[in-house]
Amino acid sequence: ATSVVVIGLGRFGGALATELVRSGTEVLGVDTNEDTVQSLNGVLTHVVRADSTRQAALDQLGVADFDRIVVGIGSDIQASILTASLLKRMGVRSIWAKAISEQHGLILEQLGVDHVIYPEADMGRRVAHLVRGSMLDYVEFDRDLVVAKTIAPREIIGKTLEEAAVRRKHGITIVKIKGADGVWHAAGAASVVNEGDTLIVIGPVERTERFAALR
Amino acid sequence: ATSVVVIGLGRFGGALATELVRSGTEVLGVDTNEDTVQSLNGVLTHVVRADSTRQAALDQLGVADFDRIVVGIGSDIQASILTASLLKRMGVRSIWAKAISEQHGLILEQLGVDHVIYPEADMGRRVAHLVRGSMLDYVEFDRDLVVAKTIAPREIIGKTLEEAAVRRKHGITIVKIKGADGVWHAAGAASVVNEGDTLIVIGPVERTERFAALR
Ligand SMILES: Nc1ncnc2c1ncn2[C@@H]1O[C@H](COP(=O)(O)OP(=O)(O)OP(=O)(O)O)[C@@H](O)[C@H]1O
Ligand SMILES: Nc1ncnc2c1ncn2[C@@H]1O[C@H](COP(=O)(O)OP(=O)(O)OP(=O)(O)O)[C@@H](O)[C@H]1O
Repeated sequence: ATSVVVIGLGRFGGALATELVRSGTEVLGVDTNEDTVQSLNGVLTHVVRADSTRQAALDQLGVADFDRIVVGIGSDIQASILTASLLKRMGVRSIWAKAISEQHGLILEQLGVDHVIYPEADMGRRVAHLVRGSMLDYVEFDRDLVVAKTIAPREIIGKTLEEAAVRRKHGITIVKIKGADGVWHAAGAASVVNEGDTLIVIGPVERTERFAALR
Repeated sequence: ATSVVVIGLGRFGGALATELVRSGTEVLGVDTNEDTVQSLNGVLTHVVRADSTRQAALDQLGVADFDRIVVGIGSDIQASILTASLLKRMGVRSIWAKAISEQHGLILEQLGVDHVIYPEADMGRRVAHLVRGSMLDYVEFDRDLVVAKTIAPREIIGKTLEEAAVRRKHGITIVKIKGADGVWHAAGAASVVNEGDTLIVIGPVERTERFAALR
């Protein structure tokens, strides 16, 4: 998308809007809070103080002309739902909205919001795996497919990946290796893992966690 | 870790605690809010109503005996900081804490908190890439290393990965392929990608986004 409206510039919406601009996408930011609008003035392409629950405000901003709109209003569920409802009725094609509870999310889906995001819950689940294990990072990409970042376990050090037979023995695939030079290298059959190397691995949840737990 | 204390069972802490239990880790949950404690009664190993800013409460709960503690208190920065300070003075070894702003996070780091998490900001940055592009998922694993989930672009369909020369032409690596059978297959030189297949790819930020944007 070349231009996006982000309504609600809180911790989630604000970070999203800023990252969009950083990546080269134009952003129209909208928030009711004057300080918030001021703090993003000059950071986002445009920032406007407005109440997204008012049809007149949305019309004035020409919001219907944007292909993608993000609603980052969380705690104020009523405002989130009212805004989503107005946007759908205005024919906005692609809406992303934050939800703070399952009920909130279900209502947004019922209204036709295409993508409902649960930032805190998703991060809570992700960090849970870091807290219980010894992984540097962990993300679920599908129901039983996760990618993890972990320090190389002793048993594969000094061998080629083919000799270590990682996939056969551990049921996971090492995808990238970062050595002392700090550069990520593709992991191939002839790649040798050294002590202290960082690995990116992919596999099923349990296998990946078990491999990452090896010392 | 076999047992973890989670203080602050909000959207982040609650999801984290629940995921820990689901993964087989014992959890002692602590929150000041009675309804929150009740809702997690029977879900977590133990849930107690207590104020984590009071030394006496932490002593009573035997919090110092746990190896890992998560502080999921966000909006109440004062309570978050007081709690972290008490935990550090009690000699707790591994502390994970949510921060809602950079300032908040810096103070927690100054106090010696090992892992500071910014759930909303991290998710905001991640979702920004989904909103601007056409990826199904996207996660940064290092400064210029990202993993993305995307639908196979037309130009590699019907060829083996070796023929498609994806790494040479696009500077990214296809790691996994999910076909119509809904099963994730390892991506090898002889793997053939079919129309509609979902791919897990890894590579530098720009290359990966550009590859994922191919129709
Ligand atoms: N009707 C509205 N129109 C425009 N902006 C709004 C409206 N209601 C709330 N906002 C803004 O949305 C932002 C986020 O909303 P809120 O603080 O309610 O949710 P939150 O879930 O706590 O957010 P986060 O955790 O992402 O900071 C705030 O900056 C707030 O000013
Ligand atoms: N001193 C305290 N002791 C124990 N629990 C606390 C304390 N202060 C706050 N909490 C609890 O921590 C939880 C999360 O805190 P809060 O709502 O302030 O942060 P938040 O960032 O809005 O959280 P989230 O977005 O994760 O729901 C709440 O359930 C709250 O009752």
